Amino acid sequence: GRERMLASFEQVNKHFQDLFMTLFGGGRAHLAFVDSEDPLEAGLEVMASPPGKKLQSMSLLSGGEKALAAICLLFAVFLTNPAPICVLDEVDAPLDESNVGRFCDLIQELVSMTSTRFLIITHSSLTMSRMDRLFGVTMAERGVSQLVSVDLARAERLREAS
Amino acid sequence: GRERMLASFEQVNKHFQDLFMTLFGGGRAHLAFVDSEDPLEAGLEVMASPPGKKLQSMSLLSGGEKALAAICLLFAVFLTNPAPICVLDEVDAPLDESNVGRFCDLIQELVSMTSTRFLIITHSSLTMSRMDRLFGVTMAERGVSQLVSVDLARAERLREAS
Amino acid sequence: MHFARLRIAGFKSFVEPTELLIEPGTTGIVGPNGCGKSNLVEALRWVMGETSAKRMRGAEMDDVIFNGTSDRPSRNLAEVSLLLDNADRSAPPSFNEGDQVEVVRRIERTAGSRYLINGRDVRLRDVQMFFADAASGANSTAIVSQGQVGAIINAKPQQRRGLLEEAA
Amino acid sequence: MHFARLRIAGFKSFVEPTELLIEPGTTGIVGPNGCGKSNLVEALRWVMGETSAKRMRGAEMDDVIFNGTSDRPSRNLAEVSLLLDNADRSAPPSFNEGDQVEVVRRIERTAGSRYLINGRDVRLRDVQMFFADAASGANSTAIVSQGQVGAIINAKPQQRRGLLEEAA
Ligand SMILES: Nc1ncnc2c1ncn2[C@@H]1O[C@H](COP(=O)(O)OP(=O)(O)OP(=O)(O)O)[C@@H](O)[C@H]1O
Ligand SMILES: Nc1ncnc2c1ncn2[C@@H]1O[C@H](COP(=O)(O)OP(=O)(O)OP(=O)(O)O)[C@@H](O)[C@H]1O
Ligand SMILES: [Mg+2]
Ligand SMILES: [Mg+2]
Repeated sequence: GRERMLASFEQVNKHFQDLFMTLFGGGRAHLAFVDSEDPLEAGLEVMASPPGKKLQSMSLLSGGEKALAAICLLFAVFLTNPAPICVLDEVDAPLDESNVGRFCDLIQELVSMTSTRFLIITHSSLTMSRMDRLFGVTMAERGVSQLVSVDLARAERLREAS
Repeated sequence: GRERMLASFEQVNKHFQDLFMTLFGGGRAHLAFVDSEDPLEAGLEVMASPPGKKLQSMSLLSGGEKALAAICLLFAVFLTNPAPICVLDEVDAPLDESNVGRFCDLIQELVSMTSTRFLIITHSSLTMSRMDRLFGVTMAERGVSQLVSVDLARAERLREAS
Repeated sequence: MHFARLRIAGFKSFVEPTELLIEPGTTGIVGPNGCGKSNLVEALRWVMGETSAKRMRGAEMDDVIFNGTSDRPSRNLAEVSLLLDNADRSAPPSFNEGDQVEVVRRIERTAGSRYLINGRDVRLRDVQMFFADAASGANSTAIVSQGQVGAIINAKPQQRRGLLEEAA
Repeated sequence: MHFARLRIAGFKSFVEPTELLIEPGTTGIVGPNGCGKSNLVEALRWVMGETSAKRMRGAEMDDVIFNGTSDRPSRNLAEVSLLLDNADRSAPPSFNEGDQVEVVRRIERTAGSRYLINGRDVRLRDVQMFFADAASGANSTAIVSQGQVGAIINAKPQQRRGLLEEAA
């Protein structure tokens, strides 16, 4: 029990450190057990320093930096046992354009590393432009949802127009 | 005490209902006391139905609809006693383009109704394009913030390019 | 085993039968606030055995059934079907016979949920076990719902470790 | 009374003296993730009498002092000054003499905060009362910090009413 927990923790921590450096373009971060000697009882703390900044607990980071660090943690766990499907509902919302771009780069890499199919809900025109295909959800009739296929070329023109 | 609380509640509720219909382009909503007969003890529930949809508690609404309803509540309280300064840190983050536009319309109206000065932190190019002036915060040196004035015409070109 | 197709009818705002093909690589889902994108995600969690109405923003499970609009009456039945491609025969033993596996969940107002795998009535537990084997149960890390990133950020260390335990 | 100018030095990432002019209408603040926009908002809350380090994402109040980077040492002093235009003489009585009112807050590592209004040492309470009169205390509804909209949404009814009580 405890052995397995520690082995699993090491694996997630390794992925987390790599993903953090990838998504932040440098800096460093790691996970730590807190509040208890016993890994089966302890809580999970995230220590992070974006490039050039001081190492500190996640709380002092900016809104977007926290979101990016949390995304690294989610994917670190994912990579230890990639599921056949991965659904992301607006995880790019707090990110600025450049970080959205890095997030999309990471998704591309995960697609090539695993056979996981990704469903990505987004409002970002940059994310939209990097998807293999797009579906739009509309409510032509109020309160009634309909799924429609979206032409990627048209989406590209929408992106340039916005 | 109780009288004043009820009078204040009525005032906020009135503003809230008007703001909701403005920001949602219809529909209806109201505030309600819950969990107690005594208004000094009760909690505050938000009942809302966007246009064409059923009246229900706020929990079933979408992420963006919840944010828009919460924005209505914040401004309903604001309007009962407008402060000389109003600072909004990325409140437009969960909104789609059309709702961001309505949010900006509301801010314009508040500017004309009050003498409040607004500081609006945003990542949205649409919001940026509707501000009277823009300041950019940069970290040319890592970890060190600097304030710079942003040319609105340049921001407009940025908006068209993104 | 691959997730291939999701069919939805009567579930939240998807009152009309709707089909989503799930293809390799990345599929973007877009649309205005309130149009139904997260409802789509919840339909997938639900057919995979989600038991918490609260996690799907409702007060009780019947809240997932289409509850009507100003122009349409409410429904009494919701159904979601998930079709999986099983050409590689990697499905759990009791359902590994064919090229496809179809998981269906139905709910009738006040009568609770029914579950079917390849047309056979099964219990909720069978559905949850089925997906647990494939490392993608309804609450696995592979479905990140709206606001979950924020929840991880705001979580106390003890709550956050719940996340890690799904990996062990 | 109008808010006219904010000056910051040594506060979080604003180590160098920085000046923000607050003009009528709408001023947009933009920039990439982590560049300091929310720090600017917190500087304003802080000089207006914010007492909770937690509400400013720190563990203790000293956390607002610039803590250094890989190329610069940390500082021991942070100062924020807020200049208010008082041409309409609407400031609270004890500070209503002149055309301007300047509120300053300084913190020195391990030595706590000092407060000055128009150069005169005052207590924290005086600063909080000053802004309470102007309906814009550090925690008033008129400063909506990042994530506060989400907090209102997720709040239990009892917590949400705390919001209403600021109006009464
Ligand atoms: N049982 C139900 N019957 C009918 N409509 C429902 C039901 N439950 C929820 N809805 C409607 O579905 C809408 C929410 O849809 P959803 O959360 O999927 O939106 P969304 O596309 O994710 O939006 P956002 O971009 O704001 O997150 C709400 O307007 C709500 O009224
Ligand atoms: N005491 C301090 N000394 C130096 N830097 C600090 C201090 N406290 C916080 N910071 C830095 O300030 C940065 C956060 O800035 P801030 O929250 O203002 O960003 P932001 O522009 O609001 O970003 P976002 O768009 O992601 O919300 C963090 O990277 C953090 O390292
Ligand atoms: Mg949604
Ligand atoms: Mg911020």
